[in-house]
Amino acid sequence: MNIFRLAGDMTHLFSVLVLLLKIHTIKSCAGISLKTQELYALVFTTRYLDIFTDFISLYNTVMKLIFLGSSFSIVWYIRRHKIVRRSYDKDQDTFRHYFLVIPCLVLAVFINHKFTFKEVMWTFSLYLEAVAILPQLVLLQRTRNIDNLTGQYVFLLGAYRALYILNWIYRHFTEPHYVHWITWIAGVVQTLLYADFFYYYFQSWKNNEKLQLPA
Amino acid sequence: DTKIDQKDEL
Repeated sequence: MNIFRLAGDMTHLFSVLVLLLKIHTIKSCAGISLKTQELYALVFTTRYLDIFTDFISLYNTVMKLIFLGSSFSIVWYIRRHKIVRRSYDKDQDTFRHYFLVIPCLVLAVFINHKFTFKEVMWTFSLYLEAVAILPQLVLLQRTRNIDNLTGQYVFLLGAYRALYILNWIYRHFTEPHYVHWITWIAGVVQTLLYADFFYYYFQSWKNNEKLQLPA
Repeated sequence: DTKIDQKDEL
């Protein structure tokens, strides 16, 4: 475990907790894309299939349970909670899941390290995670208003993967362990997707004005 | 066998 990975995991943990706390306290999910949250629940499910078969460390297992638990409870809140669901903007959050899920699945079947069910599912989760934020970014552009917590949520999500890239670079040079190119590509694509959001986020923060994404 | 020890990551 190196500092980059720990910082990345903590940033990731913080992002989901910020979101869960926001929804739980103000009982609203305004500006949050349910599609993205459902895609993340799918990412964690397909990524952590080995949670009960391969024990790596207590930290690893606990974090997996937290990510699974938080992503599913966020989906539950937006779908089922009698107050929160009213603030869900389903007319604007219209990104089709299968536009992302099908291509990632096909890609994972053809481009993977080992053609086994678990390995294909793991690769699928890497590809899907890279694009899962798209419905959220589309929603932010449509609604054109980003409340602070949502902006921080997306920023933290992008930052976590950028830290993971530093972790892969670090591990590449310090351990016989070498990062597989699929992980590199998916991680870089994911971080690049956030790049334009980062740009506008920093602009708004620097000029101390409300964050507006160009249409 | 190049065990993909990537799996120790989240």
